[in-house]
Amino acid sequence: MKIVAVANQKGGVGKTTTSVSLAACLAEKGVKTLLIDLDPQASASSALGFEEQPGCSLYTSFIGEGNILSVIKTTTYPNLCVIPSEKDLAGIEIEIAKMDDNLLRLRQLLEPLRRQNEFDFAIMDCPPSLGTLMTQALAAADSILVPLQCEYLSLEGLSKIVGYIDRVRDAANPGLHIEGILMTMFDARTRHSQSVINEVKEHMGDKIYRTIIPRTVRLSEAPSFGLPITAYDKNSTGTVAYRALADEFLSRQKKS
Amino acid sequence: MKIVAVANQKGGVGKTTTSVSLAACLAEKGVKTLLIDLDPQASASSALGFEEQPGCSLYTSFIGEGNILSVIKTTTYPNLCVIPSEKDLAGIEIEIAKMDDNLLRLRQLLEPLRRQNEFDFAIMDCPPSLGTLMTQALAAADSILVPLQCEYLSLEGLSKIVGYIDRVRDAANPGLHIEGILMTMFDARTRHSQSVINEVKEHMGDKIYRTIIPRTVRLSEAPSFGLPITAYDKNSTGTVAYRALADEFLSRQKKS
Ligand SMILES: Nc1ncnc2c1ncn2[C@@H]1O[C@H](COP(=O)(O)OP(=O)(O)OP(=O)(O)O)[C@@H](O)[C@H]1O
Ligand SMILES: Nc1ncnc2c1ncn2[C@@H]1O[C@H](COP(=O)(O)OP(=O)(O)OP(=O)(O)O)[C@@H](O)[C@H]1O
Ligand SMILES: [Mg+2]
Ligand SMILES: [Mg+2]
Repeated sequence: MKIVAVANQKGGVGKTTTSVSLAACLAEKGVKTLLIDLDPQASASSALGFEEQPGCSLYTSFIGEGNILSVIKTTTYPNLCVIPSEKDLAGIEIEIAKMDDNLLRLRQLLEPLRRQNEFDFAIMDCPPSLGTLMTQALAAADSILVPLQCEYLSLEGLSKIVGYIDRVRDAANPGLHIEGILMTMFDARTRHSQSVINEVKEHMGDKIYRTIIPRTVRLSEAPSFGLPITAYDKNSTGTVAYRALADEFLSRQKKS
Repeated sequence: MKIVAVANQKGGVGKTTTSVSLAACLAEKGVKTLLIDLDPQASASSALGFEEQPGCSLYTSFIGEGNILSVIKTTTYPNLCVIPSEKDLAGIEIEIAKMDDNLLRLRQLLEPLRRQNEFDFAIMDCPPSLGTLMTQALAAADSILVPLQCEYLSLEGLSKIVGYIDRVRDAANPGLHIEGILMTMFDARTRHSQSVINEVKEHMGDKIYRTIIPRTVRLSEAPSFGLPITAYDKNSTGTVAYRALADEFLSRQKKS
């Protein structure tokens, strides 16, 4: 099982939309996928129709009240399971802070999942910060997928998270690497969209996905119905784009 | 001096753009304004041209290494000062967690500012979370300005933050109220933009500002030059909109 963290400390860049859509498209192709909602705001959980349920998230197993395997939930979509989040998950940050900063708490927590090896991929939707939860995610993941908006400020944000990934790799996770960089919310009408993409290609050319996710109304509507885009509108431009991303994502696995 | 927190736990909804642009437009009108960057990612600071300087943020005064008045920085814009942020600010969350959860730490820290009364307004740019820093901001502020994207999910986010404001008010800050709700990134081309606005009007009709901020390329370009929109393009649609917001913001002060 490969654990991929979908991460970017900047808010609203498409982490949740990418985690949910990529997981749904992989599952559609028969790839056994687990979506782990690591954000106390639980947007990924609600985008798949899960109501917040206190006592049903990583937090309960984190404080020792149950094995992680017991918080895995099935969905109505074949091959797709979820570990949902709820606001208590924010408590993890405080707990860990009191625990002499063990960087590997989340990694230890996910160990039974790796050993069980039921899933091909675990996709972790991360919160918008470089705080404790994020650091734990980077120390636990095999690789990081970075969604990037087609905005100038994204470049600054990218070098910040790349620097952070380097620090966590050296401190606790030697195998950690960047899975890929995904340009999101591309708006063909703005001139700077393309120039931001060109800039990213110049610095991280081999990591950027050929697939670019366009800004489309459908992708912003789906979550409020609790449906992944594959169920909400299976032939929309957004769905086609995320399916192409799933193909590109899978083709990179054979190379590494 | 009135302390207004610009807050919304959702990422990328325009908190920083609103904090910086509103502060700049108020200052332009001769209103003495202090922008407090409460986000460890320091986007508001860099949007005004400040480089991250370790040891130069609320954090230093928080851990007792200097009075808050000593971290106030002037800008090249008349009537506009800043308390910048830097990544150490994230450390505040851990510090407070170890301190028996005193909700009023930030409020106590800002007390000298209130007494000095040099500024008419202090605008606090908040991070995208409902964590410790946010709670402190809500307990320290007089009122909350909530930027809201014209997206369906904004409605869920709005009821979340309204509920949270109620809890903090009851627990620690009886005067806390909603300053106003600002619709941001309005895109006239999408049909749901207007229907989201109508929905917000139905629930919070008296709080929503008449001014609506349009999605414009200029507003997304300005921060990467370290310029507020008033300096970057003083007659752009975005600048005109934020000036209208500043007028509406000021006219509400006389009523309360
Ligand atoms: N390609 C797209 N086209 C249109 N809207 C999009 C697209 N991708 C995401 N959105 C919308 O933009 C907003 C932010 O996206 P999303 O929640 O995925 O970002 P995020 O990085 O997870 O945010 P946060 O930092 O708050 O967790 C949401 O309202 C979402 O529906
Ligand atoms: N009206 C607008 N038109 C176009 N782009 C905008 C507008 N308002 C904000 N943006 C851009 O959208 C992105 C998010 O805006 P901003 O940083 O202000 O949101 P935020 O809520 O502070 O995000 P975070 O949660 O990460 O702190 C930025 O790239 C910004 O430049
Ligand atoms: Mg998210
Ligand atoms: Mg911000």
